[in-house]
Amino acid sequence: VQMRNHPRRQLKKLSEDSLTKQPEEVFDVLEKLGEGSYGCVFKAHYKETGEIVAIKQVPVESDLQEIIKEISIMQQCNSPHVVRYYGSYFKNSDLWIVMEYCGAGSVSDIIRIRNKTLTEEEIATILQSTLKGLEYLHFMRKIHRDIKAGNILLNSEGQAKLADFGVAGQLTDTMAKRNTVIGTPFWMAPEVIQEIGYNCVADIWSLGITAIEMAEGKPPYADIHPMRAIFMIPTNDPPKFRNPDLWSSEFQQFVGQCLVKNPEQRATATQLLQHPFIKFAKPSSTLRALITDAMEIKLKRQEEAEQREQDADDDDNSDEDEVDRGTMVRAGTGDSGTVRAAGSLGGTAWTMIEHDTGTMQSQLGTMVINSDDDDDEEEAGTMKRRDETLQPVKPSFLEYFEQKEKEANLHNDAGENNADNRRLPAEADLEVLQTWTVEELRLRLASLDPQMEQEIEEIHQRYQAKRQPILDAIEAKKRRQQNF
Amino acid sequence: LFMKELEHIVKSYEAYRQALLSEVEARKQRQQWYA
Repeated sequence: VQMRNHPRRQLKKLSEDSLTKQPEEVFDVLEKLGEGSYGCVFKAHYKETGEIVAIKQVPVESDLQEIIKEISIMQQCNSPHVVRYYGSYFKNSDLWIVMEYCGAGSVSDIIRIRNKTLTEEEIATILQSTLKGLEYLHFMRKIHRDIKAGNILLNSEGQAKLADFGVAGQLTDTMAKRNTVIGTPFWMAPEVIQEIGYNCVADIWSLGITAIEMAEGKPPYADIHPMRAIFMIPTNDPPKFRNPDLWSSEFQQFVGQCLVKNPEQRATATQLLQHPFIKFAKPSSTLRALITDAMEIKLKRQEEAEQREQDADDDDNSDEDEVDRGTMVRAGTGDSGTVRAAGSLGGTAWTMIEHDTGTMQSQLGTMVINSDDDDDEEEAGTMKRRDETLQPVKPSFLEYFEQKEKEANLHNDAGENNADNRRLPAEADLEVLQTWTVEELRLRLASLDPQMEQEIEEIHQRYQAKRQPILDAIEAKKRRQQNF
Repeated sequence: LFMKELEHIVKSYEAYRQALLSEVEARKQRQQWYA
C-alpha cells in the first residue's frame, strides 16, 4: 500500500521470497509490450508491492551469453537514466528477466503512434536525460552500441532511460578500443563501420543521428538501401538536417558536435551536457502532454482492436457451422496468431501492429558482425546466437533484403520488370549502356536494389552453409563436455 | 571473408548505379541541347 501511495519510491530488487517462488506466483502478466528476435516483453504486476514491471521472456536456447551480458550490464548500473534490473527466473524453456517498466514506451513508438515528429523542446528534454544515462554508462567504461530512438524509453513522468543492452560492451584498461562491428546500420558511427577501433564516443555519433531521427522522423539515409548507407557513412560528410531552416542554430550546433567524423574531435557526453541546447532544456514534465497523447491513442487503438476481436468472436458464434475464413483474413492485418494466443491480452494487438507497420528503418534490427575473434569470449557468444540457436536469429537487415527480394520476385512474376538481367555487366561492357533507351536505363536502375539484395542473400546462405558444420561440431563438443 | 565479398558486391553495384545515372544525365543534357 505504501508503495502504491508513493509512486516515486522505486523498487530496488525482488525480495528473496519472491525469487524462490515460481514467477507466475509472483507476477500477474498483463499484456505484451513488444516482440523482437530475442523473445517477448510483457507488462506485469508485481503482486508483493503492487508495482508494474516489464518482463522480458527469452527462450533459453537462444544466446545465453548475450542475455547474461545484458543482465550483467543492467545489474552493474544504478542510474535513474538506465533501465533497472530486478531479477530473473527460469520457467520451462524461458528465462524471465524482470526490469523497470517505462509506461510511455520507446521514443520511436511515441513518434509512430502519434505519427508526428518531436519539437525541439521535447527533443532537448529527452536528449538531456539520455546524455545523463550515457555519461553514467561511459564513466563505467561501457558502450551501449545501439543508441537509437527505439532504445530510449520514457516512463510516465517523462524521464528518458537507456534500454536494450543486448549488444553493449565493456572497455577494460587493457582494451581502450573495440573492433567488433555492432549497431544498427543507419545509426552506426563511421569508425565502427570502418573497423578502425572505437570507444564510448561512438554512442555520441548515434545520439546525433537519433536527434535527427526525433526531429525528422527517420535517420539520414533511411530511404536508401542500408548496405549502401553503410558504405556512404564513412565516405560522405557528416549528415545534416534535410531542411536546416526549420531548426534553431543551437540544435544544429548540438547535432554538429555529435556528428564529427573524427572520434577524437567528437564531444563527450559530459561536454554535451553543458551545451546550451541541453543545459537550458525544459524539465521532463514538459513531456507529459506528449506522453498522455501517445497513451490515449494507444488505448483507443487497443479498444478498437478489442472491439474488432469481439465482433469477430460474435460473428464466429453466430454461425458456428460455417467456415468463416473472412474473419481470419481480416484479423491477419496484424498478427492474428498473437492476438488469439494472448486471449485476454488481445487488447495488446496494436502494440504488435505498430512494430510491424513501421517504416523501413524500424524494421532494421541491430547488426552484429564480429570482424575479429579478438579478446573476449562474450563477443564469440554474440556470433553464436545467430548460428547455434534452434531457431536461428537472422539480422533484421537481412530480413529486409529478403522482403525486398520477395517484392522483386512478385514484380517479375507479374511480368512488370523486363530489365532484370540478374548479373551486372562487366566493366568493359558498360558501353552497352549507350545503346539502351532512357526507359531501359531507368528500369535497370529500379531493378538494381533487388538484384543486389539477392546476391547478398546468396553469399549469406553460402557462408551460413560453411559456418553451420563448424558450429554444430562446437556444440557437440560442448554437450559432450557438459555430460562428462 | 563474408564482409569482403559483401563490400565487393555493394561496390560493384554502386559503380554500376553511377554509370547508369551518368548515362541518364548525359541523355538529359543531350536532349536539352537539341531542344
